[in-house]
This record gives sequence, C-alpha cells and structure tokens, in this order.
Amino acid sequence: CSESDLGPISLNWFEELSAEAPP
Amino acid sequence: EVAEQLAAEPHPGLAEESLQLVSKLKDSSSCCAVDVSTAWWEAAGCRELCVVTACESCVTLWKPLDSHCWGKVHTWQLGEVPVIQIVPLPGTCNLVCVALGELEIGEIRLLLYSSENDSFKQSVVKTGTIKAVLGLKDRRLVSSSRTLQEHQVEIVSLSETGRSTDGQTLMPPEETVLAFAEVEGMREALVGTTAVNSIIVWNLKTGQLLKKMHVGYSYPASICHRAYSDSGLLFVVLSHPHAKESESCGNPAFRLVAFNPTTARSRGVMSSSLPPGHTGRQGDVKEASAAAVLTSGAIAVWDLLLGQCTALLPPGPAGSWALARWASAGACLLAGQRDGTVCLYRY
Repeated sequence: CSESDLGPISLNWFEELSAEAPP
Repeated sequence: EVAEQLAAEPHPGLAEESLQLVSKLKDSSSCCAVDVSTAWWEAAGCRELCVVTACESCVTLWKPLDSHCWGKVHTWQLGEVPVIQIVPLPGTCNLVCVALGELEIGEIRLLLYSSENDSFKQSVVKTGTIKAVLGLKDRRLVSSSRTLQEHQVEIVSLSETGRSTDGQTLMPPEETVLAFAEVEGMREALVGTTAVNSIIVWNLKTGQLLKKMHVGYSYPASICHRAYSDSGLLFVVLSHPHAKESESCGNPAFRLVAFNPTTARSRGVMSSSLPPGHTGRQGDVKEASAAAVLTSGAIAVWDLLLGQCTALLPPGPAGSWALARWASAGACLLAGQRDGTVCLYRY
C-alpha cells in the first residue's frame, strides 16, 4: 500500500488519535 | 475391503495437504457438541494444554495422556440455560469462560479450578443482552451489550481466583458491536466490527473511541478475527459470512484489509475464497491460518497471506463437521462433530 492510496501514514497513529479524541 | 479402498484412494484434499490426524476424543455422555477450545491447566506443578469441549448443558476439561489419548479431568454442569460458546482467556491458566443463552448470550460464566480448597468452581461474570464477547490478555474480558436505552462496551478484569477486580466502560459507537479483536503488539488497542460494517478502534486504557472506519458495502456483516499494526497501518483479518459471489474475487471467506487509522482509508491486501462449489462458512483465525466449516459439512483451511485454500477436510464417515477451532498453542486444528467427537489435526 502506498501513501497515494491511503493518504499520509503516521507510525504514531495510536498516540496521535488518543491525543485528539474526546476523553 | 473398505480399508483397502481407502488406502488405494486417499482423499485428494488430505493427500495433497498438511492436516495430519493426531488423536480423537469422544465424550460418550455428550448430547450435542456446541464448541471446542483449548486452555492451559496446571495440576501438581505440571502445566498442560488441555482441550475444553462444550455441549448445551455441560463443559468438559480433557488432559493429554500417553499415546495421544485424552482423559476427562472435570465436567461442569451448567443448568438449564444452554451453552452457546466457549470464550478462551489468552495467556491464563486454570480459567475459561463460557457464554450461555438462548438465541443471544444472556450470561457469561467463569469456570475455574481453585487450589485454595482443591475444587472446581463456576461463577457468573456478567448478565444482560450480550452481543459479543472476547477474552483479552491479562485476564480481561470485553463485551458489548444492548438494552432498549443504551449500548454498552465494558471490560471486566478477573483475579487469579476468578473474582472480578475491576471494570471499565469503553465509549460505545451508535451501532451495536458484533465482534472484537485485540491489536497484537499494542496492549492498549482494541478493534471491533459493528452491525453497519464499521471498524472501531478504542484505547483500552482511557476508554476513548479513537476512530470509526467503513469496511465497504460489498461485504455486509463483516466480522473481525485478528488485528495488528505495522508501518503505521492497521491490518485486520475479516470474515464475510454473507458476502455474495463476484467475478472479481470469487466467494470471499476471509480478507486481510489494511486501514490507515489517520485518514480512515482502507485497501484490501489479500482475499481468501471458498473452494469451488462450496457455500456458507463459520470460521476461526489464528496467525496466518484460517479454518471454516462449510455448509457441505467439510472444513476448509486457508493461508491468509497467500490467499489460498491449503486443505479441505471432507465430512467423515460419521457425518459432517460442525466445529473448527485452532488450539491456542502449536499448529493444531480442533475439528468437532455434533455427536461430541473431536479430532485433533496437526497442521
């Protein structure tokens, strides 16, 4: 899978989504 | 004469492939087998991988004996509400859960051995209208339940003696969660699939709902079996019990799908289809291997990374296969028939 298919990929997606999501 | 004929004409599925019958166990008192699983059990300082079989009214623990034989250790009688499924607790010893109910799960019960008073026990962990349940690492149990007013996703932690020590609620999505899978290698991440074909990602520590991603309309009622994160993508193994046959991908039984949790975009990585001429399936996944009982009464086994069916176990002389589960350790398939016979195959 490439970024063109799936958009920008982040290795720290879990931490980033946890920081953004409502508590 | 029959033996000669079988020797001369081995079934092509078994001859070509890699399922080797290791042993067979049969509970003569069992009426109708509903599930089979494995659990680690320790007695007199010796920890062994035991087989757990369930019929509607009782659950039996079997320990390995010499020469591929199995001996009954204990049978828990469970009363009037039928057993629906065994819920293994990964990484635990002397503990196993079962789900009981009529059409839906109404109760989850813990079956255990207590060394305190050297006895086998059972205790109720949760009651309600339970839609899905999964045993997690570290003696935790996650379940989704529904009342007319609310939808609840809850984690219960159990002590070594089987007592509930802690409970936590996860933020529920609007729709009902129908299956869960732990994200391998990420202790605090959990995924679930919902009634409207979404993948949900939670943070187990905080209870936050992190992301909701759509699976796709072509695959209704998808069920998640396994999930892992690699290179910033979330890979999920899904089964598709109700997907229709299509020219592009045949009759899909399992798919490995890569999700980008940052953008919620996804792409299919590998699809495993039913063997030609077979329909219907109800399956189990462990690592890269999937197994499913087909409506023909056969069991099919797939390598999910190759997307290929690697073995087909035809219905035996005694009848159709009804159950297919992977043992929690070792490459071993547990194949069960309705009469309570369980065959262990090395894969």
